[in-house]
Amino acid sequence: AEDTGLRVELAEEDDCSNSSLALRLWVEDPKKLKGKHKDNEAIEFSFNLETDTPEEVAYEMVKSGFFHESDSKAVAKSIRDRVTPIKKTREKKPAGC
Amino acid sequence: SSLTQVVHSAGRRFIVSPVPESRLRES
Repeated sequence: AEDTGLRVELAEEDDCSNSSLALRLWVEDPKKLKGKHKDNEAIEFSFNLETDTPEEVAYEMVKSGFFHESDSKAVAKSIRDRVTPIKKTREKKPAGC
Repeated sequence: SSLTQVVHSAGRRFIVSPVPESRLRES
C-alpha cells in the first residue's frame, strides 16, 4: 500500500488486448483513511485506460458508499499510481505486452 | 458466491468480495 493505505492490483493478467483493465482495490492500512470504509472487502472494477480517469472512478466509489468523500483523493491517487505505469508501458511497446 | 456483491454506479460495475486471507497477511 502506497502512502494512501490502499492497495490496487490487476485483477486479471494484462494482455494488452484492449484498453480496459480489471483492477482490484482494498484497504491495507485503515489508519491512513479519514472516513468510514469497508474493511477486509476488495472492490473489483474495470478501468478503461482511454476513457476513464482515476478521479471519476473514485467519485463513483464514494457515491456507492465504499469510501467517505474525504478519502476520494487517496482512492484516486492509488488508482492513478497503478494505471500510469501500465499506460507508459503500453505507449512504449504498442506491439503488446 | 453469496460473499460477492455487485454494485452499479453510473454504468460502472463494482464487484465487492472479501479480501483474500493471503493478501491480508501481507499487510
